[in-house]
This record gives sequence, structure tokens and C-alpha cells, in this order.
Amino acid sequence: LNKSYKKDEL
Amino acid sequence: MNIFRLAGDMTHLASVLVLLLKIHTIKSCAGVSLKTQELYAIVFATRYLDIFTSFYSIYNTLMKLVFLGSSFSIVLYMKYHKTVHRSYDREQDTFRHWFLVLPCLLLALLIHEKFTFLEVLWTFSLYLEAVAILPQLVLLQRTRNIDNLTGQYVFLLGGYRGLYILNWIYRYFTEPHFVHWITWISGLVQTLLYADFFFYYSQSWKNNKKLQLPA
Repeated sequence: LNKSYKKDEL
Repeated sequence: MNIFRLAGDMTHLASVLVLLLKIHTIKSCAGVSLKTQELYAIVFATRYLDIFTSFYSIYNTLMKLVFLGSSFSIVLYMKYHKTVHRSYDREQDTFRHWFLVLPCLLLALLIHEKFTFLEVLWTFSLYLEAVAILPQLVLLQRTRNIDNLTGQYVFLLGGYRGLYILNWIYRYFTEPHFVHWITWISGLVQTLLYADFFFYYSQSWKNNKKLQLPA
């Protein structure tokens, strides 16, 4: 699973 | 997670709950724009495709499921629930919302950070969310009697946007390299669309009168 920093927001 | 972000998410959650309360308990969707609700369903469906590919936190996944579930159930309620559907202001809710979808898609194809399927759809969802409230604002302006719940719904949605901007300012100063132009500009545009509504909402609140937007 990749984690994109900017997409931790809803 | 900072306090602005949490408050913003909770305000967003509250807005959805207010709307579901109105539809589920009072069985009425008078003054609610189905066009806006359909746009939000598209926004969440295209933005949250990453629940299948990435994991951030339980909170993040749960909230995504809540927003997906609530937006689709509101649309289904308004379209297919007999009593709710009867209260829908179909004649007034005439905004051609598909004309918002196409330009947003084109813009996302032109302006994005990475040209991948998920990334373009994610960018599209940001652009579309920025303008998704327009049919609702037009409907509010046409509705003579705006009930309290509908007014509160739009007020809470606008509040959520405002708090997200505070969250970005906070993150910009506290987290290194936190710069996201696409998110910020579309978020700012979205918040500005509420400015007019907020003015009349505060006026009606101050004068203790029913909310009515000028034609």
C-alpha cells in the first residue's frame, strides 16, 4: 500500500 | 491532526447528519438540491478510490466510508423514496449540473500533479467539489421559505471549508514542505462561493429573522 502525504485529508 | 482539521471534519459530518435528519425523520427534502447531492456523490466516489490502494488511519477510512455512504443514500432517498421525493423542489432545482462536470474533468486532464488514473480523478474531485454547492445556492435563492435545517446544512458546509483553510495555514507553518497548490486554490474558490450566503445568514441571525436570500 502506498501512502501519499497530501491525501491524508478528506 | 490539528484542531482546525478535526473541527472541519466534525463540521462536515454535522452538516451531513443535519441533512440526513431532515430527510430521514421529517421525510422532507424541500429546499435541498438533488443536483448538488449528485455532484457530491461523484466527488466522493472519484476521490476515495484510494481506500482500495492506500491506508492512512482507521479514522481516515471510516470517515471516507461515512461520506460515501451518506452522499449516496441521500441521492437514493431523494430519487426513490416516495414521500421524500414528493417534497423535492424539482421545478426550482434546474441548474444544469452536468455542465460543471465536463469542464472540471477537462481541467483535471490539463492541470494535475501526476498523469495517472487515480491522480487525475482525485484532482477532478477537488475541482468538482469547489463548484458542487452552486445548484444548492441557486435553489436557496429561489426558495421563498428556507427552513432552519436547510440553512444550517449550508452554514455547516461553509464552516467546514473555512476551517480547512485554517488547517492548511497551520500545516504550512508547522509541517516542512507542505505546499499543495491545487488543493488550496480549489479550496479557496469553494470557500469564497459561500461568502454571500454567510453574509445573509449572519444578518438573519443578528436580526432574529427568517433566512431569505435576495433574488
